[in-house]
Amino acid sequence: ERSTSTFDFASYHTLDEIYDWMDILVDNHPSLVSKIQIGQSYENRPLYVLKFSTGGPNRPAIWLDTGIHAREWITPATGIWTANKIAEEYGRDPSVTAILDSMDIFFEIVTNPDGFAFTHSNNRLWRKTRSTNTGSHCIGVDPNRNWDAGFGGSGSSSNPCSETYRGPYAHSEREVKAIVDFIRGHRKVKLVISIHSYSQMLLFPYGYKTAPVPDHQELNELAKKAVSDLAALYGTKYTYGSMVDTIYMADGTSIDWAYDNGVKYAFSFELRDTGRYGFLLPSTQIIPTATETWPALLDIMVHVLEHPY
Amino acid sequence: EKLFVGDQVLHIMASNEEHITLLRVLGEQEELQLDFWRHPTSPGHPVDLQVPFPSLQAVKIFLEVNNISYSIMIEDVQELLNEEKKTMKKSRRV
Repeated sequence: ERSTSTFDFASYHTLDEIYDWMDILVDNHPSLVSKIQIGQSYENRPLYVLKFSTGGPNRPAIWLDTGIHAREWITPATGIWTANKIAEEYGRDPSVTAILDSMDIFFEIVTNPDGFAFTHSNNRLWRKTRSTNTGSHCIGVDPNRNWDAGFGGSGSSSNPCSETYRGPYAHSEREVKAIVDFIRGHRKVKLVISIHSYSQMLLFPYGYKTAPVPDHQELNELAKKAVSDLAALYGTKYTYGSMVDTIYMADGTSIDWAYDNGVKYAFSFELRDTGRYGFLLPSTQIIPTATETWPALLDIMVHVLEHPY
Repeated sequence: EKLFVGDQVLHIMASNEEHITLLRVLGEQEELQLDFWRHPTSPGHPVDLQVPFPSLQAVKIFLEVNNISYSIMIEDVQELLNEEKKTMKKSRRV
């Protein structure tokens, strides 16, 4: 007999452990959660997405992803806790229940499994995919510079040895293409949240140009509320705003692609930074990080539910 | 397995645009094998830079000569990684 109650949410886990846990979550909530495969990684690992659905065809949907940058371990750890929370709170928490009674949630917990496995075996600080680059000894593409949104512009690198290498062409990475195909094929994804670490920010488009998006004011207000509710638990202070204004110009990012492809609500989270550990946040921080992030995620999801388009 | 013995992560505060430009130029020197954990963006925003042990002296001298203030965020990256591994092992045993 397997149960999520024996899973240690306060510890970091390997890819195999996470994939096993997904099956347990599905087993424990068979009428709510299923696991779907949206593709294969460069090294032929399955790309799994958890689907939370109470039924009904062709519902509007929410897309969440964690772990696109392999070394950001806190993000899949937060993803696991969050996915479990969604499953547990359905039927208990009115907001979660209302969301899932009208919308489906798709959650990719390990968006870059090759990179993630590599951080457990060879290089804890690996960030990119593991695809080879013709004519270079350097491996991997930054999967958050590989999207067809200002691809090839100045906020990414054309050097395969750079940590922000954009890849040979947009969607060259299987891990990216799988999401692109899935969201395009679904046609009713209304919200995309991509979760990163570690600079305490909640960002929205654009990253590849300085012009504000037409929905800037609404996204800004929503981000403001979300970070305010996030801070309520431990006082963790987040900054928020468009990516280009808040951090830097970044071309080819997932949220810009989502926005340009009709997803009005597109956010990128940068989870907490203790100012001491960076990507090496101790596992004791997993639960506090996930717990404080939850109300912010819920704010955004509820807003999308209440503002159909 | 890649080890990071003696590598440090420096928390750098650039106070003007010139510092930002200098940090970007520093990052382009491939032989130093630097890894920006937080990229240089604008003055006042911190920059976190992982520096391999063999490049530490050169990088610190560069920062000091150019009057760019910094502190050490992580003294020894490998020590943290060892601690992380130990914690994971312990959790698995439990």
